[in-house]
Amino acid sequence: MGRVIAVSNQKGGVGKTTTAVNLSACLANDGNRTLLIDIDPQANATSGCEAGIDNLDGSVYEVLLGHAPLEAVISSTGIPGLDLAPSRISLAGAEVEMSSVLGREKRLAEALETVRPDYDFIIVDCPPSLGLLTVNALTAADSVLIPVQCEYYALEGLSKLLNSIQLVQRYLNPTLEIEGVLLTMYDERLQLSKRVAAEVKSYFNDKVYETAIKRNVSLAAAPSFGQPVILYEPRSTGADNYRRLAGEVSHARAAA
Amino acid sequence: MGRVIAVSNQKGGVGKTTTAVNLSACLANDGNRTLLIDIDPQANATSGCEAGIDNLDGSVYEVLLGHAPLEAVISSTGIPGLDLAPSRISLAGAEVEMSSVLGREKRLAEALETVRPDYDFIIVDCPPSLGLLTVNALTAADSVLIPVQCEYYALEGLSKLLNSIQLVQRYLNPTLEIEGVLLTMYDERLQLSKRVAAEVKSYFNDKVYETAIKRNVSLAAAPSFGQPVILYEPRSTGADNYRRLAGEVSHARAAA
Ligand SMILES: Nc1ncnc2c1ncn2[C@@H]1O[C@H](COP(=O)(O)OP(=O)(O)OP(=O)(O)O)[C@@H](O)[C@H]1O
Ligand SMILES: Nc1ncnc2c1ncn2[C@@H]1O[C@H](COP(=O)(O)OP(=O)(O)OP(=O)(O)O)[C@@H](O)[C@H]1O
Ligand SMILES: [Mg+2]
Ligand SMILES: [Mg+2]
Repeated sequence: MGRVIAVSNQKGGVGKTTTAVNLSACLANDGNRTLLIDIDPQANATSGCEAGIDNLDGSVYEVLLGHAPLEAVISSTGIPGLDLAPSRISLAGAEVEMSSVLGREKRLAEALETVRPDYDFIIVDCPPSLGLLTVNALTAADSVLIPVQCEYYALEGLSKLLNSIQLVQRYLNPTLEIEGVLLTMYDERLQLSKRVAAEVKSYFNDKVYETAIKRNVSLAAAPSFGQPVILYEPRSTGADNYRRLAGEVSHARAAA
Repeated sequence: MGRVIAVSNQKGGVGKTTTAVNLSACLANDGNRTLLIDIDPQANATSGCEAGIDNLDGSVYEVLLGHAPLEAVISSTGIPGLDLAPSRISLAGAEVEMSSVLGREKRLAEALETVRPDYDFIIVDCPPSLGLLTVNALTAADSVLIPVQCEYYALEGLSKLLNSIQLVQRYLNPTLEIEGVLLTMYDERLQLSKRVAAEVKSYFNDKVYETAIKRNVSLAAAPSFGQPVILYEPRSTGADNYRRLAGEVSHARAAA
């Protein structure tokens, strides 16, 4: 049964999409059957691996509103072992449209049931908010991977995110765990990076991945070519960092 | 009558709060009576100038729900000429709580009427979304300042933001204009920065400010001391960039 990991943090621009796209690509590269689900209306994860996509007919929007099953919107990405359930701008309207639907928080969880056996990992990229789309991802997930940018504002939002996770655990998904906390855009030359990293480690202890993702321009440039960094620049620091992270994530899985 | 400028872009982490806090501080420093309104539940703008705040009793949350007038929650910040209407975590619930309130999009606009004559500039920091809180800011505003990070994903979201601005112009605020488009985290050493900047300029032409905000660690470090950069490190590139931006914004105002 595929392990479902939501990549979430309501603070904007902390590296959620960059992590979802590149972790998925590295997991697939290691031989895991991997599905990337883009539940952010910005659809950045969709364009981050768009270069190889063959079919963009449906999207997660149709799935959440019950107009199509998840397997109908899944497309291959040109990366062996990596499939994508794309997002669409129309997803922005889903939060309002679903506000009166019964069981609206569990839509993604239900839709996943049929495809889960087909994958080893299912990675869900979330928007920068704690609204209904993120709640759907947290309700469907086994665990949450939390990217934390090594800057001050990113620290402040952590307690709010943990509160939301606790609410979902209590009312919607009692088995939800924290998969791990990932330091992103780490720059060892900056005092600020070191200070924030130290605070995150003292707060989360062994939940923090050994791998920190360094600030690296290849990670920012790869999306403009619609490719994960392991295709765009396989020998970059960014590619190395995400390969090592994929190793940590799959080992934790094997040990579980 | 104070000019109300909303700082908005639904893409996360593009420098909305950094711009709202530092532009406000520089406008105040130039002798303009300035009010900074934090309508983002993350409350980053509030903590970005918290060092000098004397009273954090009420927040924008109480104002939007009609429990208090705006002037009751305004606090001074220790920077002469700069006041703040703070945010609180409880604001996250406002979008749901206000969903059945009549005229819910105009709450901020109504609340501003009484304080507008007291200020030359009123700057509103928005969350990374196009939900009810941002719609309130766009409805109350004379114009919108759009920060655009010089990276690929930030480009993608612009057409969606422009669509939302058009909807607000048509249904809620016909006189809303674009105040300007601000390039942020510009790094002249990176091809990516130059490419994105060129695309933004060809799309927005003379709406793009001459001042680009360069990537500068003082801007990221200042919030951990609860100060705008002109107090934290007055001789930094970040402080220079925002002083120049304040000059452009007030000249455009004078010319209007
Ligand atoms: N390690 C890194 N080094 C350099 N740039 C990075 C790194 N990680 C992400 N970026 C860039 O930083 C920006 C923000 O990252 P990204 O879009 O992945 O964050 P996000 O959390 O998904 O944002 P949002 O909150 O809008 O969904 C992007 O332009 C991305 O290319
Ligand atoms: N010019 C700059 N140089 C260096 N760092 C910057 C610059 N502008 C902003 N930052 C840092 O980048 C991060 C994102 O900026 P900021 O929080 O202002 O963006 P935002 O758009 O308000 O994010 P959100 O979408 O979460 O509201 C912050 O840690 C901030 O300190
Ligand atoms: Mg994203
Ligand atoms: Mg902000």
